[in-house]
Formats: sequence, structure tokens, C-alpha cells
Amino acid sequence: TFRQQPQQNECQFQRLNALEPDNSVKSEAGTIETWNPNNDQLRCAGVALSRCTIQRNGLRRPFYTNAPQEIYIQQGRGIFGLIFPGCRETYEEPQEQEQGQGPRPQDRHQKVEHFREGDIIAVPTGVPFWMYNNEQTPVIAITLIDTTNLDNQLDQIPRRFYLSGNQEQEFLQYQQKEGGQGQQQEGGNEGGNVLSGFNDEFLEEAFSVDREIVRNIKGKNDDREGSIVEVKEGLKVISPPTLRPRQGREEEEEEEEEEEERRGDRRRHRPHHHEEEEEEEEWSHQVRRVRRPHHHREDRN
Amino acid sequence: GLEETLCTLKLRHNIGQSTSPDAYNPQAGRLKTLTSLDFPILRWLGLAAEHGSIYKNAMFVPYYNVNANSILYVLNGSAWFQVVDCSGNAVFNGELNEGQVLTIPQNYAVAIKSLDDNFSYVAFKTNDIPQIAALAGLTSSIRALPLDVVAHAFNLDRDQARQLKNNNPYKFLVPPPQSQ
Repeated sequence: TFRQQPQQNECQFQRLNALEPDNSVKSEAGTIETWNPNNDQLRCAGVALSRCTIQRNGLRRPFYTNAPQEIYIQQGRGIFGLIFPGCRETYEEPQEQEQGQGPRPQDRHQKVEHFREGDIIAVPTGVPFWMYNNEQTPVIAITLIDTTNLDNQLDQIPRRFYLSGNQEQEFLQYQQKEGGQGQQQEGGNEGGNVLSGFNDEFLEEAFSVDREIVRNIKGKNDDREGSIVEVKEGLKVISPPTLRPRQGREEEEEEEEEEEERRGDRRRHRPHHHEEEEEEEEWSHQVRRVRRPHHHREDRN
Repeated sequence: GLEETLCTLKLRHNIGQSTSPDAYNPQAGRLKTLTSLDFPILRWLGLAAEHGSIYKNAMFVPYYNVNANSILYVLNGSAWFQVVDCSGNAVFNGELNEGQVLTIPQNYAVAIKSLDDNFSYVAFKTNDIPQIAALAGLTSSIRALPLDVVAHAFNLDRDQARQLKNNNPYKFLVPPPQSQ
């Protein structure tokens, strides 16, 4: 019920092939490689795939997609953020009082999460996502976009809607190359973000900012290449002291193992309870089946 | 159980005259959204609706529909619409008048500026719990980003980034400049 069915004959294969990325878009601080989403195998599965490499201090600019994403961290560590529309900002700094002025607005933002090798990050449709590599090792992230997911009400072309910059759409380059319909529908792939198509006056009014900032919003003053940009002095974000971004991996793994052991101990310490519960559960099922044969929905409670 | 559910389902709900809009600004206008949470039959249909009225020169900040397409019909007056695709192209930039319809695809950014005092519209949404995400203003995605992310993503200095995040104190509807 979560996915659209592939079209007739879309999955009739005589032979399957191993696929490698066939397009690469270079950025200031990384690269995004993509597999052709028009490939028969990927079309049958209704997904699009990409591999993103982020160098040290590389920031992947915020973007959202027209379908849910699942991201696997193959290598590296860093931080990421997901902006859920309408959710409250949760971290804030005390407001600074400047001489002769009112309090200066300080940063408030949503939770910043840490990721490391082996993590899966789930990004719902339309939720802006950014990530940053704050370690030496390049981050390699494999992203799957589930274009046939029912959350996607557009066609099967994967789209990334960038909030900033003027980079080209990685997946739309295939449409451009193949001269397909997608390119015509999108009006070309010259590069831009979701705000760059608005009039300057609209943006000035909407953000209540001057014309120079508007030019930056539209990506006009930005000659940095691609969707991954370098933050030379390192990114500063507010995060609680309990988060330990540079905690050794071994230490974390030890903690996880200890937690596993604790759980195991708890289970081992009450074997009788468990059996009794199972027996009781089985017995109560029988009673329910006998007494209320038509009320299956209640059984779920 | 059928009689208690299907036969007595509520089939009508008024949003055009609502005295309890979801968003209201006396200088800018009002918005009311009807979802399956307050009108359960919409869950079956997988649809929702939104009614909006925006005063002259007031603006609905750039936003996008997170999980639905939106088919917008102008009830009264006229407004200037801009719709932008994922490549930053303005796929619509023009006036929409009474009786006209505009389809706003999922995730495409849209902004509306009213040209009339009595501009109002109804938007049909293809999801029973549609979500919108503002790109500017108090609850916008940009405001929710950390300051440094905004500064480096938009190539701004910290002070400019702070302005971009905080200057607009409104949620969805921005009053005309003189009344601010």
C-alpha cells in the first residue's frame, strides 16, 4: 500500500546487469555520482540512486526531494539536520543584549544529529535535509530515492529542490542528455534553487531583507561550484554537551555492547515470568477466539 | 457498526465562513484548512481543502506543498502568482483572476501577492492531511536552519544570515509594507 505498481512489462528481464554510476557532478567540497534512473532495472524497482562524497568541512546544501530518501553512510562521520515543517525549534542560546539596543536575535534551530559509518538516515518526502563532514575522512553516503512511493505525487523523475545555490539538478541531466520530456517539462536545467525563480520584490518583501541579500538568496553572488560547499573555518552549531561528536568509535561500540548485555541480563533474570506470560497470552487468545469470534479488531489491542 | 460509521458520517463542513481560521492576521488575511482530522470522510477520499482570503498587497510567503498537489481556484478578485520548479525556473509568473484555476505541483515553490481587497481562493489538495512548508517567515525552513548553515549555504556573512532568518516576524501572511 506504500508503493505504486510498475507499469506493464516494465520488469520483464532476460538478464540483469551490475550497474555503476554513470554521471558525476563535481562540487567545491565533494562529488555526487548518480546511476541513470531510466535504467530498466531501476525503473522496475521504482527507485533512483546516488553516491555523495563530502570532503572535510564540506556542507551539503539543504534540499528536499519529491519522494522519501534512505541514506546509508558507507564511510565517515559528521552532522546532519532535518527540518520538519511546523515543528518547533528546540535549541536556543540566551539572547545577547547590545548596548543601547534591544536583544539581538540569536540562533534557534532544530535538533542536529550526528551520523557515523553504518548509519541509515531516513528522510521523508519534502523535508529539507543538510549534512556536514566535520572529520578528516571523506563522508561517502549512498542515497536511494523511492520515486514510486505513494508520497510522491509527481512523475517518476527524482527531483532535488535545493533551498540555496545555483547548482544543476543531478538527475535531470539524464533528461537533458537524452532530450527527453523531463527536460522540456522542467524548462531546462540551467541551475538554480527553489527561490531563484521568484521576483526580487517578492523575496524582499517575504524575507524583509535588502536587494543584496536577495541576490544571494537567488544564488547570483555565488561562484562556488555545486551543491557541496566548503566551510573553511568549520561549521558552528549549537548542540548540547551530552552529544560527543568526537567520541571514539570503539568507546561507542563498547557502550552499545554493554547496553545489549544489560538487555540480555534483564531477559535472563526473569525466565519464568516470560514463560508464564506466553502461557497466559496463549490462553487468553483461546478464550477470545471462543467467546468473541467476530471481533478480530479488538484482539489487536 | 455500519450504521454508526458510514450512515452517520458527517458530509458537510464549512470553511468559507469560518470564524476560527487556522491563520489570521488583521492586516493580511486569513487561512483555513480542512483535513481528515476535522472532517473524517476526507480520509476515504484522500483529499483536503484550503480556503484563503488575502487583503490587497498582502502576501502569502513562498511555500511548498510537502505531500500533495494543489489545484487552486480563484473565488474572488485577483492575485499575482509565482510558481518555481526544482531548477529555479519560474513556471508561472502572472495574474490569476476570478474563475481561473492553477495547478501547483507537489514540492514546487509558490508565492501569492493579492491585487484586490477581496481576493479569496479555494485550493483542493490531493492528500487528506496535506502539509505546507513555508520558505520565509517565522516557521520557515530557512529560519529553522542553524545560522552557520544559512550563512555558508547562501554565501552570506553572519549578520546577513541573521537578517534572512529573523527579519520577517510573520508566519504565512505578510501585511502590505506600509501597514507593517
